[in-house]
This record gives sequence, C-alpha cells and structure tokens, in this order.
Amino acid sequence: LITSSIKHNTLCVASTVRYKSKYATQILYGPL
Amino acid sequence: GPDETSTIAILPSSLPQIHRANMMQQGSRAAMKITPLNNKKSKTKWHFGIRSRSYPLDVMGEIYIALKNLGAEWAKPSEEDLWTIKVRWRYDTGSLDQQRKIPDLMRMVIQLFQIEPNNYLVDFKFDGWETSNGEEGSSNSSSTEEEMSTFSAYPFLHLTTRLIMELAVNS
Amino acid sequence: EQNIQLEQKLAIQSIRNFLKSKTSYDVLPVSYRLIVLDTSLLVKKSLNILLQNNIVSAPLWDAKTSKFAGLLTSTDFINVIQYYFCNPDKFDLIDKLQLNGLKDIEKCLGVPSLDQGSIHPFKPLYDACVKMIESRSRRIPLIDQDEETQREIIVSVLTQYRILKFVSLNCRETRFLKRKIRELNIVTDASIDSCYMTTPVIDVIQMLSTRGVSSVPIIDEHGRLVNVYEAVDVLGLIKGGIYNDLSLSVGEALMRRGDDFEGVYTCTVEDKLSTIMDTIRKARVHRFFVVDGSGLLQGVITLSDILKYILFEE
Repeated sequence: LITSSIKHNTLCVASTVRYKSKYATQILYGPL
Repeated sequence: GPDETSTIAILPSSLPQIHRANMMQQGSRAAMKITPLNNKKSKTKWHFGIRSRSYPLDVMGEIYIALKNLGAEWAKPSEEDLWTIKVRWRYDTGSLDQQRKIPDLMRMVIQLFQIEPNNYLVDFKFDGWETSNGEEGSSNSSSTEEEMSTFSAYPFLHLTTRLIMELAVNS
Repeated sequence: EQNIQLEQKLAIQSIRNFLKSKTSYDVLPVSYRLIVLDTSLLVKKSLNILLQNNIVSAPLWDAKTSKFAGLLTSTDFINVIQYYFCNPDKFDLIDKLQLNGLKDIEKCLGVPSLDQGSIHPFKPLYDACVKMIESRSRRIPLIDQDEETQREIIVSVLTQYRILKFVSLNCRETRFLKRKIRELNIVTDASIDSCYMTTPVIDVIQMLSTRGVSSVPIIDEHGRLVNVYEAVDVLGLIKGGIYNDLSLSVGEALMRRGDDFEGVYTCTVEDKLSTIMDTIRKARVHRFFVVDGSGLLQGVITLSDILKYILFEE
C-alpha cells in the first residue's frame, strides 16, 4: 500500500497491480 | 515533411496572455479581480504504508484497537514475531456475495518496520480472499499471485482507508 | 483527383482494419496511473483533486456496493452551476454536496444522465469507438472482473483523443488522407452555437448543457472567431468561487484560464485529414474551428466528427 499525507481531510491511498502484462497504479481518494 | 498547404493555426486572440491584455484594454472591472487558475501541480509525495514515531508497542496496540473497532479478526501473533499481524476482514457488499458464493473475507498482513531509530513504518499487504465457510479463495489453490492478473485493488484500498481513518481519529 | 480519392478510401479501410485488429488494452501504456474517487467525497473536494492532478474526469467507486459508479465529468460541474442558478438559496447544500448526490441534481434539473457505457479491455478498439459514438460521450471506461471475487475492476478510461492519437502515432496511412475537408462533409455548422465576449457566462453554460456540446465559439461583431469557451473551463470557474456572479461575462470568465492553455486550433476547408491527424499526434487538441480566409467562423470539426468519418465513411 502506498499513501500520501492527509490533506483537506482527504485520504489518498494507492496500490500498483499488474493487469495482464501492464502495470496500473490505482489511486483512491476518499474522505477522512 | 510538413504539408506546406496546411492552414492549421492557433488563434492568437485565444492565448491567455493576449486575451487578458485585450480584456484589460477594454477596462473591464471584473477582469481586474479575476486571477488565472494556478496550474502548478503540487507534486503528491507518496510513501509506503504509514509513518509513526510512537513507541513500537504503542503502535501495535493502536492497530489492534483499531482492528477491533472495525470488526476485523487476527491470528494470535507468534512469540518470535510480535510485529506482524495476520488480519482477516469481512468485506461483504450486500446479499449479492452470498448468492454468488463470492469470497467475502479479505486477508491482509500488517507489519511494523523500523526505518531508523524512532522512525517506524506500518506496511499493509493484500493476502488473498477466503469465503465465510472457511474455504480458501481460489487465489491460493489454482493460480499463484503471479498468474492472477485481474485483481481489483479497490476493496483492499477501501479497507486500508478505513483502518487508517480509525488510527487517525483515535490518535 | 481520382488517385487522391482512391488513396483516401484505401487508407480509411486500412485504418479501420487497424482499429478492428487492436484492443483497448493495446492503447494503455505499459505503466499508468488511474485516479478513482470514492462517491462519498464532497464535490468541491473532488474538484480540487481533478485540478491538482491536471485531469478533467475520473471514475467513481461506490465502496458500499463495491462497484464502479460511473464517471465524474465537466457535465456534472455544469449541472451543479445550473442547479445553483435555479436555487441560489441552496448555496450551503452545494457546499456539502457529495459525489453520490450528483444524480439528484440531474433529476432536479431534468437533464438526462450521461450514458457512460463501458467495454471490456480486450474487446476490439473499433467496438469501443462505436460505443463511444453511440453514447455521445467522449470517453469510455474499460471494465474487467476480478477473477477471484467477480467484482468490477476499473482498468482505465479511454478518450476519443487518446484513440485518435494512438491512430496518428501507429497508422502511417493517415498520410494518404489528402482529400479536402470541404469534400468530406464532416464540418458541423457552429455559427448557431456562438456567442459574444460580452455574453453572460451563465448563458454560455446553459448553451453547453442544452446543446450537449463541449465548447461554444466566441465571435466579434463581424462574425470573426476570437476565442472559445470550453466545458472544462467551468472547473476553473467553480474553483475560483466566482460562478455565483450573475453579471460575469464570458470574456471575464476566460480570465480564469491558466497560462498552460495551448490556444484554440483553427483550420480552413482547404485542409486535409492528414494534417489534422498530424496535429493531433503533436498537440493536445480537442477540436478544430473552421474559419475562412478573413477569420469568419464557418463551423467546427470535433474529434467525434473525425472518429465517425474513420469508422463509417468511405
């Protein structure tokens, strides 16, 4: 899991997953 | 080479600087107050897991309390490794899962690492799915993680978000 | 003349076969980021996230149902502004509006929900293009299923621009598209949807919404094209909190544009698709306004018009 610092009460987490033979860093923003 | 007959061009009056000069020239009051959108991107700083400078055992205590508040379960830690928590967490989204026998227990490994004295990192790692009746998710039986290649990270991201919020709110 | 016509016909067929032979997955870079917003985020927070990341749209994720919940686009922000103008007393409601509340705004305004559609990443790229044209949207989400939990995966979102850029980078045949634009019947008459620099920006936003277009040309008293107001400009308007100024003209609202705006691309009916595609290859251009020798507005060629021609004409 990768995270970035909480700003404006918003949390941002990410995870890099392999999709077939490409790499997607899926980044999810959610409210704290 | 470029096609000499091309008449494709950029409209000069549409360039922001020229447009602003034209508007100022017309003495528009509102134009004086309106500033251009600042498009300098604040570079997002990413790091693995979440950082902590608290005492290691306190960090572990906080994590167990947060997991308990969120209704997660965990395996009893072994004496040799107090800094790793094997978590199992129900992730059901309505009755849909039961009908379709969708694995609804997500497994996660939470581990505390020391980066340097007084600087620790809590790492979260997805560890496969289980179904409520204890069957292993197919990820462990048929395909190894290597072969599994259509994996949705969103449930994992969602649960870690909730855990991080619980830790942030508690602390 | 006949050679040029024949070359164009063969080139279009070859490009079409290329689109049928590739999948949407092939368009994806080897490594890429996908920003997804949780539907419980506030609309105003999501605006900051889009602007911070220099994007104008993002897929939504409903954590309750663990499902993809459509796309957030500039159309949603246009709806919010229109809702505010119909209900100026509801300002604080807008301040607290969450992304999962946008559907209610659409219902209040009586505007149709954007049919997003979606497609599997391994379907032919041609099918994704046809779906986009049918749904009149300029982007299409690529959705797969997690093989473990059968839950949806948002793999990525393809836009018309990305597809045409992929074609311009990979199809040498675009160089043989030498017929003049005037012969191809792909210019949309834009004069009906134009406005003046002094037109109130709320009227222009209404035009974007009621006409279902993504830009409104701005002309001077002689009918010459001087600028364009785009749907994505609305994000800067809301960010600046100045959308509640009824008297604001579109010329004043354009003062919000950042300096990285590349300018409005124009062409004439003498141009060819070969140079249009070459421009798409080199620049971030989303439409070409057609003007005559003295700059009088004649029409517009959108990416949809180009894609429709490639998919269905000749």
